[in-house]
Amino acid sequence: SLTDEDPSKYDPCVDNEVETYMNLPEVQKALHANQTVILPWRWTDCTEKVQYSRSDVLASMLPVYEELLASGSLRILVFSGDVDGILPVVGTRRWVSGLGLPIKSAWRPWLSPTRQVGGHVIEYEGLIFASVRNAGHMVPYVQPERMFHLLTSFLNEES
Amino acid sequence: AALQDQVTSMPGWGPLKSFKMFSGYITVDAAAGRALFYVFVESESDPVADPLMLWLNGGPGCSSLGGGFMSELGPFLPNKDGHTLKANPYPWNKKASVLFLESPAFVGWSYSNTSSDAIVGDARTAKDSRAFLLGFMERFPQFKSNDLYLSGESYAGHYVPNLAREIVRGNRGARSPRETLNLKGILVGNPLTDTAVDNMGAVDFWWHHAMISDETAEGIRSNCDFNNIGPLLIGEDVLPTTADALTKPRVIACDEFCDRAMSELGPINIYDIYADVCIPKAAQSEALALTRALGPTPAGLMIRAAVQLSSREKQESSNSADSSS
Repeated sequence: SLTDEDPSKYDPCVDNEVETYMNLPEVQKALHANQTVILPWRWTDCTEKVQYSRSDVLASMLPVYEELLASGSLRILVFSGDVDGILPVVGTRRWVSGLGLPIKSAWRPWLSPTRQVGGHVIEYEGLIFASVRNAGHMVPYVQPERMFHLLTSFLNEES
Repeated sequence: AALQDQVTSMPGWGPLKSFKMFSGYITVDAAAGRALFYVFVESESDPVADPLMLWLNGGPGCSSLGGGFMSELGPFLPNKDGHTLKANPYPWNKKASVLFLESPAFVGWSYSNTSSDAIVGDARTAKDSRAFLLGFMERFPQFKSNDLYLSGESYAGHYVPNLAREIVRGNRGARSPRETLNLKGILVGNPLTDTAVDNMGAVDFWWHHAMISDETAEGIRSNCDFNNIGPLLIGEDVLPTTADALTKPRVIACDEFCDRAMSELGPINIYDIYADVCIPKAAQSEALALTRALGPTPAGLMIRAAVQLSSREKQESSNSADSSS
């Protein structure tokens, strides 16, 4: 049922389309990129050229959050698409809860502009956690309306 | 300098009328010849007052152009032909000016003239990203006082908080206003944060969604050491050379239960368990990159199994077609 006229539909092959587009010479020229038609490689969404530190990948970010929260100067939103199977909402809820922050506003549903449950939210001192219902790993792509509403509410400092 | 980066028209779309867009390179280390590529889309509402938001995709090693800009929250989405664009009905630049960064060097069009720069970790990624933002503010000084937010997903669960800390520390030690950034907040989606907690969450999620058996879930929970071996480092290669008799059987059992989980899960879209997979290319590159970085985690192994299964199905389908013909 996926059609170009309905951009909100999930297209599992979007990566292929993006890669085709980004490798068009006219696109690279328009974006002022070092053109891959000149350089000996194709633009790819993800590269194997980067050799990233494995110990860093394994490192916990919780001490970093503790330092950021202690600075007291930042607003933090952690959101989670609740049908992502690689970094699921379950684990994220656990580490957020594990920070031990005082709860400002208890777990509750939040509604999208169409009055559907967009997900659930809990507000802590210094951090908000919100799930996004029926969103996968790429939340803004899979549930664009719900994510945009969440973004707008956060930036406007609305509850 | 900013005007040289302005993009006035996009192929497959036409002239840009409702917002300004810029793209190009900002050098983050002149000595090494390291420069990061960006696309910047001004807010179409009020670029003077609206916040500035940096978006980072994960991997590590994935482009924020392919994910964020072209698939998720940018003003355009690709059509299926791969040559033309359609409007994204919910672009974030209705609310903020959004900056998409290809980071670290060697991701997308970002580069370094020093080949050893391909070996990188969180510290240099954060340092380079802060250098990029300071360079960006020199090129676009009109955004210097706007509220700055950092955002991203997946491995940006590392990029974003690390960069935030780098900025907070940098602001404290700044010798001049040029070295400060007006950081207001951060947003992270489905972030990799703590491998032990996140991996246990994955196993529980699969079981809660009836995708793996009770025995497999319990086998993983009982045998895989989430605390000491991070994201379920399993297999012979991680055993110490003098593997002790207590550890080795658990590691092997963990490996076996993870294999069983893969078999039970099947070729599912790990990004979105209720969505279809792309046939025949089931591999989602960002997940694969994360898998490469993490090693053989249950999630990672599952993705690989999905790809292998998909490839096998494609081959079988092809063989069948050949036989028919």
